[in-house]
Amino acid sequence: MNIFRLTGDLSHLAAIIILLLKIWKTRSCAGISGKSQILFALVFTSRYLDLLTSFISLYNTTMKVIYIGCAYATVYLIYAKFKATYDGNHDTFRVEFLVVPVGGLAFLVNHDFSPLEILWTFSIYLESVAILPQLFMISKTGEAETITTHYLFFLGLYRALYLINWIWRFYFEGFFDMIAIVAGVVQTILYCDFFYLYVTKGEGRSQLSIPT
Amino acid sequence: ETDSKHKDEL
Repeated sequence: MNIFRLTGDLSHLAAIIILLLKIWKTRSCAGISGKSQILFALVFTSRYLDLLTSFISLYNTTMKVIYIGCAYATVYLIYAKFKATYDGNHDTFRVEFLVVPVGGLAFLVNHDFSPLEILWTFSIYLESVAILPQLFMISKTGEAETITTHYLFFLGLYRALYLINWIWRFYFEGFFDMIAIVAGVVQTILYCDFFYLYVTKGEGRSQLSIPT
Repeated sequence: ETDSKHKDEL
């Protein structure tokens, strides 16, 4: 464990908690893409099945349980409890165009052709594009609540910190995982446009307006 | 070996 990975995990945890609290406190999921949240729940489910098979550390297990729990709680709030506030008309990204190619790629490019490894690879590839429905929805509505932009900022920051973590681990441990690194680079690049807007327009505006 | 350890990451 290094400081970059730890702050990355904490940034990820912050994002997940921010979103869950935003929906719970405002009792509304307006502006939130339920599709992205379903994809994230799928990412955590397919990646953390090793919870059942191996124990790495208390930290590792605790964080995985929290991630999975919050992901499903968020999906539940969006599609069940506060369904009336779900903006389905703007959450129209065709997620099958993400899941099918990612599923195929996981079978073609992986470290080991075992079920757990294929699922892990699938979760890595899926995570890199899981935010697209959310970014697409914001581009359609042309705006995002400030709290949603903070959610996206921490979510994007976490994988950027993981990239530094992988540079650190390659340099000090000779460890690198090309699949995770390439997917992580793609994932972080997808946020660049948002990061620019977040930094340049974050201040002084109540709503982040993305030029459609 | 790369993938013996990558499962320690979240």
